[in-house]
Amino acid sequence: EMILEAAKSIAAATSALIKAASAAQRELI
Amino acid sequence: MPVFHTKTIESILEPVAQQVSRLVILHEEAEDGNAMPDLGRPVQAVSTAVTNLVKVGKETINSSDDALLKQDMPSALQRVEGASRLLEEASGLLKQDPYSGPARKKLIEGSRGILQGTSSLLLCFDESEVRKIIRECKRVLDYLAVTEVIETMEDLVHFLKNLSPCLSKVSREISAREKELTHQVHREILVRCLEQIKTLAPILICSMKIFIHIISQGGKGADEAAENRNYLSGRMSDELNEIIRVLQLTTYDEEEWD
Repeated sequence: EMILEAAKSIAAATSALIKAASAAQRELI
Repeated sequence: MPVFHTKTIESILEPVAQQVSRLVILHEEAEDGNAMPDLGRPVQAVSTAVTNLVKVGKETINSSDDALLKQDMPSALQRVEGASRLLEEASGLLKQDPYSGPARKKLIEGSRGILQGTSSLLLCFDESEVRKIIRECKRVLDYLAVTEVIETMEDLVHFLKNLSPCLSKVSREISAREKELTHQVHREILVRCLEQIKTLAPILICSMKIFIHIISQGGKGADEAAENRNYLSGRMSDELNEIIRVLQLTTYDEEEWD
């Protein structure tokens, strides 16, 4: 259970990072 | 695109997997792209989440008695930690140069690594949970193996006292597992095998009673009764072995999914 919760946190944080990283590039396309 | 064989893993990782794919495409299409924003905060959030996962993972390793989990999980944790370091390096490089090519590469590699490492970790954990279910299935198989030596009603009562809770537990766990799987064919096999076991169990008990009754009455027809009992016990064992086989499958039938 705790592993799943920890994995969910990583997934959420990674998603937020990718969104931030993608935003600037998306403007170009 | 990675494929996840349980709904829980899929719900956690599928959105990230799609975003990683999009990130790769975006960076390929905008090769000389815009300046990257400061990613210090989101990268720090990933690092914090990774630190927590590593802590929880180590606790899981230490508290588990599963040798395979103890063997496999550390490398998955190392992979996630390594990916997190790549993201930190990318963030550091981007602070110096928001157009840095190597930083973008590290960002993509790190994101992929987080996804793959977390996927390995969850798979490792899931396989360990499956092994727990398989242990219960094998306990039932062990009970089925002793049906041949039950020759009195007293032994039969004792046998049922042991078998019934074990069979109920297996049934509950297989049923829950079936609902967790994303692979439709595997789900159907588990449902079918479980139904067979539920149908066969009372018939097996009945055949054992008949055998006991016959040998208590002098033994005429005992061979046929034993044969019938053994056949039913064998059928149940076959169904359980098929369940064990399917529980261990994590492969993905792309054709069927398409």
